[in-house]
Amino acid sequence: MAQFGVIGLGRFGARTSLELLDLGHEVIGVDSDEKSVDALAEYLTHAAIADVTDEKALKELSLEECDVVLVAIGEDLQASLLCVLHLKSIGVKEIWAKATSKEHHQILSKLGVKRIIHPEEEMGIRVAQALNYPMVNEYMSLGHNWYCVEIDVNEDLNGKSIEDILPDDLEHFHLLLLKRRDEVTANPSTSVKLEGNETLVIAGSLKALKSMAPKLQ
Amino acid sequence: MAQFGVIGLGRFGARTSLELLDLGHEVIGVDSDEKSVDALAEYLTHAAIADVTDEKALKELSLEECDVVLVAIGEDLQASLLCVLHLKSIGVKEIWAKATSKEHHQILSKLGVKRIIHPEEEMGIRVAQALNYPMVNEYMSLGHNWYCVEIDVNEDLNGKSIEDILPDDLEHFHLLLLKRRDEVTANPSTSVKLEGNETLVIAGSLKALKSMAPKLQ
Ligand SMILES: Nc1ncnc2c1ncn2[C@@H]1O[C@H](COP(=O)(O)OP(=O)(O)OP(=O)(O)O)[C@@H](O)[C@H]1O
Ligand SMILES: Nc1ncnc2c1ncn2[C@@H]1O[C@H](COP(=O)(O)OP(=O)(O)OP(=O)(O)O)[C@@H](O)[C@H]1O
Repeated sequence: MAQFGVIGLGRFGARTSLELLDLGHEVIGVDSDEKSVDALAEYLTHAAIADVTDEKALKELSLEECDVVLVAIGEDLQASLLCVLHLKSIGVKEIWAKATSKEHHQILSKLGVKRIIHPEEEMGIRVAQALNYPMVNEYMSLGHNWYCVEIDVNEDLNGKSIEDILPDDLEHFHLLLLKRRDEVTANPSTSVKLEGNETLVIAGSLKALKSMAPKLQ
Repeated sequence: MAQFGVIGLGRFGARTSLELLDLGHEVIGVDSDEKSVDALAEYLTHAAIADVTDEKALKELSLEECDVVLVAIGEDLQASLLCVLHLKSIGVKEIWAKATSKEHHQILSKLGVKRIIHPEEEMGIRVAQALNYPMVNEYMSLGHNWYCVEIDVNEDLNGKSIEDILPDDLEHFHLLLLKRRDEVTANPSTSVKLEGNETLVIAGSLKALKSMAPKLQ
């Protein structure tokens, strides 16, 4: 159980706060807009209405006790940067921040912000990947152009096994998990006959996955 | 190679467009703001400056030839909804859209939008998870409270094997991949001695992962 500070309770800051609270952590939420604070006041461990460009106001919030403080102010570049500078002089242990441009990112980076987030760009990449690979439910990059993907098996493949469907690809991927309704089987045999209602979790090189995915659909 | 339409070239729409172009697809990009279109004009397959609330203007863009059209207009609720309605009457095959509130989401859903995206909220959840599990580099939900996670092994564990470190957890997780510099080993033996520079990809129930992760750090 840790303590986090979230400054800026717009959609991004608010959702991060609520999720952290759900995960059992303490969250101090701060925003200059009363309505934004009121919306979350009953959930937050501490809620404060404050203009964070005002160092005095920020000092009173005991944010140096937080493990990490997230600055989720996007539009107002000056408020974001001034807030980060104040947090550093207060002695906050670790700062994460949202950035709205490449230049904003570079400045935050030079100010020692540990992790910089671009919500819209990062989701843009995920959405493009989802449009590009409609058969992939979920994916995770493993580095070295390897990916872990979750694919639904086409019902027409009922009665066939992975070996039948993908005889030439077998050495190029690893069938990690087979999910069928509520059962999860790890390292399933590729000779198991599918029922057509499975979801497969496969790790392989991008090249191998691209060649296999259409055959499973 | 597919064809996509992206309406609204703010940070989210612009990044989705660039990523789709990188992935080899054709992208028609539309925005009423000339600067936004100019920024991407040299990359887009077709670029159009148009107010998409104007059905006549939208009709001239041949968007019905797209596999999917993404409406990436956030702030202007009316523009977003009117655009979706026009796209439907134009006969666009599939529509995805960004939503900025729960109500916006509900309306889009009733209008038959296939996939609705909340960039700020979805990133808020990811950031909260990253703050919650600082040892996890990447993760993917597998459903049924199972996750696939990538964790860096602590260098102090040099010379120990997974069996040594996690004797009681062995049946509750599956060691899927072991990455060491450029080598990726699938289904590695849990008796292999670690060097302390590995990254492990593990699938397991949330409960099992929560108990194991600290022991690997
Ligand atoms: N100086 C400040 N002090 C405190 N809070 C601030 C300050 N400036 C902005 N905020 C708050 O930060 C929050 C996020 O602001 P921002 O301008 O990034 O909105 P946004 O980009 O629409 O947010 P989101 O995309 O997360 O919904 C707002 O609720 C705003 O009131
Ligand atoms: N009627 C319209 N016709 C065409 N484009 C529009 C229309 N209304 C808004 N847009 C464009 O949609 C884009 C995204 O608008 P939005 O108000 O969502 O900005 P935003 O939320 O800051 O975007 P992002 O978060 O993606 O950066 C803008 O570039 C804007 O010019």
